[in-house]
Amino acid sequence: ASIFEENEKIAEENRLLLSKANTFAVNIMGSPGSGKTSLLEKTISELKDRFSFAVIEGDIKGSLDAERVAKLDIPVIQINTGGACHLDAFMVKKGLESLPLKDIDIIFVENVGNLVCPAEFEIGTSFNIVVSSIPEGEDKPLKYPLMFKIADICILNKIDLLSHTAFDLDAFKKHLKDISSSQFIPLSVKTGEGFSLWIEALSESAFRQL
Amino acid sequence: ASIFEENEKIAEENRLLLSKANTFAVNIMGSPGSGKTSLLEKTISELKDRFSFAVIEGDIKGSLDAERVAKLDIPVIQINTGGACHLDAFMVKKGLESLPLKDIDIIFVENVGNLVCPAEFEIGTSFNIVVSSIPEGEDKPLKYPLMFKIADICILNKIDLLSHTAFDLDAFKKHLKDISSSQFIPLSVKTGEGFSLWIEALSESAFRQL
Ligand SMILES: Nc1nc2c(ncn2[C@@H]2O[C@H](COP(=O)(O)OP(=O)(O)OP(=O)(O)O)[C@@H](O)[C@H]2O)c(=O)[nH]1
Ligand SMILES: Nc1nc2c(ncn2[C@@H]2O[C@H](COP(=O)(O)OP(=O)(O)OP(=O)(O)O)[C@@H](O)[C@H]2O)c(=O)[nH]1
Ligand SMILES: [Mg+2]
Ligand SMILES: [Mg+2]
Repeated sequence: ASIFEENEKIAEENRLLLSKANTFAVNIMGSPGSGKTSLLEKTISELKDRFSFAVIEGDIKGSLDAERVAKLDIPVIQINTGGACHLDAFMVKKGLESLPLKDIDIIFVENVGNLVCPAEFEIGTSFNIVVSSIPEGEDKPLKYPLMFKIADICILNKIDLLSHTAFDLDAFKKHLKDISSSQFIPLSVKTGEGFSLWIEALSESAFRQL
Repeated sequence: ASIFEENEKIAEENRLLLSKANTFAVNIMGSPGSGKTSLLEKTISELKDRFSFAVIEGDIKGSLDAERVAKLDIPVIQINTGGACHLDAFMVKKGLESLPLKDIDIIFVENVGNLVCPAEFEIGTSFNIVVSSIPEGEDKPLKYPLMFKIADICILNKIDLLSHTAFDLDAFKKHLKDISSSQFIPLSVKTGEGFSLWIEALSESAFRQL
């Protein structure tokens, strides 16, 4: 079996595990430093009274992101990939098996910062988020198409920097629309602008599943 | 033989090809949107009368970056990796074989935007540049250590955005120094601040080799 077939088998096991526990699992992807952890910090702080959360952090090395998220008093697991540029279903399974899933409404899996391979490895989550950002430029959907294609929601973070860059928002929208049917949500984790649209979209999707 | 051994064999062939032609080859790596192509555009415009250049562009898809660089009237080759998140020595060899190397002083290879796998695949270049940037945050050397470790020069681009972010420059410097002996060059391709230090470092390294 190919590496993808093997991976898909375990991803299916993860899906069953999550659906039995009635847990909504979200895969958070994007470039290094696009704002994935910042998004989780703000999202969990705002929704903690409505949902119970857990986070699985995927990084090549270290536990910096897990330490940030642990401050929110929720269960968090750090997975070190040992050099792999993406999380795979097997790694995530290890994380899922050590969490009290039936007590958890929403689990976020923050993938390795990378716009390429995380889009190719199913991990058993049921909702894909790509976090793009203003400083990266408006051409990313064209240059890294698969990631934007598989996303249910495309967040464009750091719109507070829009006036300090030459970013072409209309071009980004068009490039995204040309290759993907994902919902487009421009926001700033820093200032909170547009954030309520993300909270709404996430809550709706979670309620639909739970 | 492992995929790395195979790759290293071809990388060695590329090194021989480049040293016979007396061409200085530089691998430009960094996150998606850190400013790799922008750096090349400005560098080549400033040094075109002192050196002859060529560029090999590595991307998953498309030729957006090659089209930008082609405007500088230098030979440029677009390599599409077909999904791979890094260039390997075999892909680069194809590019090298279709360029008039003996007429070229400096060749830039712009790798796929990714802080992980490009650091693991030698391609036969003799100088590694990592382009980091202010909006990505100061923790990147800690979270993606190998890339920063193998870099001869670490460029921190977009310092024009420093006052609009909470970026901790001293922390970045310290994290870099802890894991790497690379020369640190903060600059802004946009405003030109710090750019002369990069031009100097590149010219010196090229002269040493040529
Ligand atoms: N200006 C601005 N900066 C932001 C925003 N959101 C996050 N940042 C900054 O962006 C940098 C990276 O944020 P992180 O949340 O660590 O990014 P990440 O995607 O989790 O990074 P990795 O896990 O290393 O891939 C930090 O310096 C944040 O302060 C925003 O809305 N506006
Ligand atoms: N503020 C600011 N923006 C910059 C600077 N350098 C580049 N940019 C912007 O950063 C964005 C990305 O620049 P590119 O040069 O395309 O980046 P890249 O690293 O080649 O991107 P990929 O090839 O897609 O990985 C563009 O919107 C540039 O205008 C800079 O010094 N300051
Ligand atoms: Mg993070
Ligand atoms: Mg580029």
